[in-house]
Amino acid sequence: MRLSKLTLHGFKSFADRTEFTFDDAVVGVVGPNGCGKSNIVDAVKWVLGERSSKSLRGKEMIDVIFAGSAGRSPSGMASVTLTFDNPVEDDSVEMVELDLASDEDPSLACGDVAPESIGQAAAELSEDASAPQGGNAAVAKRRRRGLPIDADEVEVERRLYRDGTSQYLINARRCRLKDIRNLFLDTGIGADAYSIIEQGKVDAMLLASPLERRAIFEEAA
Amino acid sequence: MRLSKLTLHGFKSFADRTEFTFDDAVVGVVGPNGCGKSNIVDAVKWVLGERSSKSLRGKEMIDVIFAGSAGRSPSGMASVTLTFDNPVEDDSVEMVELDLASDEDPSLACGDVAPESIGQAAAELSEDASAPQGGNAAVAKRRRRGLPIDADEVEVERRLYRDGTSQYLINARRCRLKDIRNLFLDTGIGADAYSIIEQGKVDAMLLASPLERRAIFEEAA
Amino acid sequence: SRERFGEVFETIREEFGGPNGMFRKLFGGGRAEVRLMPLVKEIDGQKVVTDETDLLESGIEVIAKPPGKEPRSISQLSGGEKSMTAVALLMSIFKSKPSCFCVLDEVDAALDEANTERFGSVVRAFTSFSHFIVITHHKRTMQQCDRLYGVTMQERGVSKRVSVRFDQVGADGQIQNQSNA
Amino acid sequence: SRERFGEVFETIREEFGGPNGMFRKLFGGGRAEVRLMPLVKEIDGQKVVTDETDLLESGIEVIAKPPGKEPRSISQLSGGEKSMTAVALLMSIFKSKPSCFCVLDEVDAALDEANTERFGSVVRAFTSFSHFIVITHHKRTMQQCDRLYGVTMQERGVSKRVSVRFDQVGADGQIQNQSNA
Ligand SMILES: Nc1ncnc2c1ncn2[C@@H]1O[C@H](COP(=O)(O)OP(=O)(O)OP(=O)(O)O)[C@@H](O)[C@H]1O
Ligand SMILES: Nc1ncnc2c1ncn2[C@@H]1O[C@H](COP(=O)(O)OP(=O)(O)OP(=O)(O)O)[C@@H](O)[C@H]1O
Ligand SMILES: [Mg+2]
Ligand SMILES: [Mg+2]
Repeated sequence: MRLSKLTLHGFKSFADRTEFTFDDAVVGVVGPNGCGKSNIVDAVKWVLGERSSKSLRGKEMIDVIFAGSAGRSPSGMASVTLTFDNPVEDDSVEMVELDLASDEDPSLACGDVAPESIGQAAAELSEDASAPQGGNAAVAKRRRRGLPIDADEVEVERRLYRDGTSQYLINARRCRLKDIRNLFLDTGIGADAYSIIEQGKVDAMLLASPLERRAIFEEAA
Repeated sequence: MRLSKLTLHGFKSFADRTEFTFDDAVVGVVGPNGCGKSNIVDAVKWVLGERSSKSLRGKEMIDVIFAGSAGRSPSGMASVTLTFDNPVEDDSVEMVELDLASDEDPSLACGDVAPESIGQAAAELSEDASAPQGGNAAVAKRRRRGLPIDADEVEVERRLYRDGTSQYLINARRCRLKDIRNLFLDTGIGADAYSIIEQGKVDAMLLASPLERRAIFEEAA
Repeated sequence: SRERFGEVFETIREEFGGPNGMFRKLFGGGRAEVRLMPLVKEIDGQKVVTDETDLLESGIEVIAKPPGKEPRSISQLSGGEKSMTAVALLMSIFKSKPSCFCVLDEVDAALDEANTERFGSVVRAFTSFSHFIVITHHKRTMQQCDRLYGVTMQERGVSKRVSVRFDQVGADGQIQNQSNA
Repeated sequence: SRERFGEVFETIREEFGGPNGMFRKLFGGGRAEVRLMPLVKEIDGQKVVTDETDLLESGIEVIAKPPGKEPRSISQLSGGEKSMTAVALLMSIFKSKPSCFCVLDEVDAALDEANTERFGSVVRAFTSFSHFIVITHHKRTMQQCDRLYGVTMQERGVSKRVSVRFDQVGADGQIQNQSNA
C-alpha cells in the first residue's frame, strides 16, 4: 500500500484544482517563502481528520477555504483527496468482522469497507462461511490488502462548504470520520501521527514531556 | 558609546580565555552545529544579569561553568566581560545625583559610578556646586557620556565560582546587580531586551500576547 | 497491551541508542539512550510516584551525548544537535512501525551543510520503509530527491504547482523556466 | 508616562506600517499596522474591558498583509513571512530607540534566498543606528558582514575562535585554512 496522489481544490491558497503524484520514493517540494508549501502539509492533516483549526494555523475551520486574492473571488468549497494504491499483498484469506448495522443511514455506513463492497462481501459470505447466529456481525472473506478495503485504489476525501457543511468520503461514498480513523488504524497514518513533522516542530518530540513521549511510543505499538 | 569587546573564560564550552572584538559595524559568527555560537549569546545575556538558568538552556546556574570534555577537567569559574568604549559625547555639563550611602560595604557601593570615581566626583563637587543641606545626596558635575561613568572605557564583568559564589564587577570593582541595571538604564541594553534575538525566537514578538507586546514597546519608551 | 509496548520500546531503544543505531549514524559516534522513568501522578489528591519498570505507567526520557561532550540534559544541546537527535528518534520509531508515507517540513532549517548532507542520506536509506515528502530550501537536500515539485504564486495569492529540475532552482531560490509538466 | 508611551507608539507605528515603513521595504509592498486594542483585565474578580484609547491600559495588535494577500491574522502567515514581519517590527522599535548593539542568532533560518538577501541589506542599512552581531549558516548573510569570526571545536567539546575570510567558509560549512589571527 502506498500514497500515490494528493489533490487540493479550493484549500487555502490552492484556488485551482492541483495534483501532486508521488510515484517516486523521495519527492521534494521547493519554492519561495509564502507560496503554499506548508499549506500542503495542512491539507494532509485535514483530510486525515484534523479537527483543530488552530493547528491548521487558522481561527475557524472556514479559514481553510480559499479566501480570495487580488484577482479572484473566494471559493465556495475546500476539497482535499488522498489516493492510495491498495494492491493485494498476498492471497492469504483474512476473516474480517463487519459492522453492518450502523446507526446512521446504511448507505453512509462505511466501517471498514465502502458500502458497495459490503454487498460484495456479503455475497462472498453466503458461499463459504456460516454466519454466527443472531446479532449483526457477519464474517467475510477477502484477500489481504494494506487498507482493509477490497479495492485496488482507495480515495479518501474531505470537503467543507462555506455554509459549514462538512463531509468525508471513501471511494466517492460518504462516510463518517470514525470510518476514516478505522481505515487507517494500525498503519501509522493519522492527522497527528509521528509521520507528519510540521514546520518548526522537528524538536517537538524532544521537548515533549515524558508522558507525551510515551503517547508517541504507544502509537507505534 | 559602543560595544568594543566580549571576553569569555570558562563559560560553557569556552574553556580557554576567548576574546571577540567588535570594531566593525556588522560582525558575523559562523561555524558547524554545536560548536559554541549560541553560547556567545548566552554569555551576553548572563553578564547583563540574566537570573534564570532555564533561559540559558541549563538546569542550574552552575551549568554555565565549563563542565569538562574528553580531554579537559571542569573549570572552577566562569567569567564573562563586556567592554564598552565610553567617550565624552559632548561637553555639556550634566548634574547627577549620587547615592553615596549605600547599605552595603561602601567600597562595593557602585551606583552609577565606580567607587574611585566617587571620590573624584566628590572632589569636583567642592569646587563648584553647593551640596544640598542634610541628607546623603550629593550632586556632581561631569561631562556627558553614553554610560553614566566618568571613564573612557567601561568593563562590566560577571563571575560564578563552583562553590556558588557570584560576583558582578564594573571596571574591576565589585558591585551589585542593581548597579549593572542602573548603568544600562535607558540604553536599550539588558538581558531580555529587544536587542537580543535568541535562536528560534525571532517570531516571539509576533506570537506574544498583546500585553507582552506592550511590555516590549514600553521598554523602548 | 503491556507485552506489545515492551517489544516496541525495546526495538526503538536499540534502533536509537544501539552501537549501530540512528544516533551514532547521524553524529558519527557519541552515546544516546531512551529510558523509562517514573512519573508523578495524582490519585485522589495524593501525589504518587509510579514504578518505572511498570511498562504501562512510566514516562520516557531521552539522553543524547554528541561525541566528546557531556551535556547534562538535552536542553543544553545546540539547535542543530537537537534537530539531528529528533530525526534519529523519529527514524527509530519509524523502523519499529513504518507508515507508508512521511512528511518533513523544513526539518533541515537549523542544520549546517555537513549535517544537511547526513540528513539527506538518512532519508535516502529509509526509502525501503517508506516514501518521503520533503519541503526544503537547502540545495543539498534537493539533490537527494528523486523528483522536485515547485510551488509558486505567479498569480498573487494563488498557489500553482510546476515541475522543476534541480538545475532550474536558481541561486536565489526562485524557480526558473517553469514548465507545467 | 502616558505622553512618552504615546510618542514612542506613534514612531513605531509609522516606522513599521507607514508608506515607506520597514514592512513595505522588506516585502516590496503590502500593508502592515500596529494597533492599540482593548485588554480584558480582572479587577476584584470582575472581568473589565479596558478602553483601547487609554494608552497606559491597552494591548498591542499586529496586522500584516503581504502584497496581494488577505490573511485574517498573523497566524496564517508562512514561516518565512513571519520571520520577515518580526524583523520589520524589531527594526522599527530599534529606530525609535536604538541600542548600541544588537545580537541576531540565526534569524534567517526560515528565509529563502531572496528574503535572506533583503534581510542582509536591511541590517546593513541600520549600521548608522547600531552595531550587529549576526550568527548565521547562510552564505548570503555572511557576505553582508564586515568581519567574520569562525567558532570551531578542533578539540572536542572546547570552543575556539578563529578568524575567517568569506572565501574560507567551505561549501560544507566547515572552516578551511584556519588562522588564529
Ligand atoms: N484560506 C486561504 N486562502 C488564501 N490564502 C491562504 C489561506 N490560508 C492561508 N493562505 C496563505 O498562504 C500563505 C502561507 O503559505 P505557506 O505557509 O504554505 O507558505 P510556505 O510555502 O510554507 O512558506 P515558507 O517557506 O515561508 O514556510 C500565506 O501567505 C497565507 O496568507
Ligand atoms: N557548561 C558547559 N560546559 C561544556 N560544554 C557546554 C556547556 N554548556 C553547553 N555546552 C555545550 O555547548 C554546545 C552547544 O553549543 P551552542 O548551542 O552554542 O552551538 P551552536 O554553535 O549554536 O550550534 P547550532 O549551529 O546547532 O545552533 C552543546 O554541545 C553543549 O554540550
Ligand atoms: Mg512553510
Ligand atoms: Mg545555535
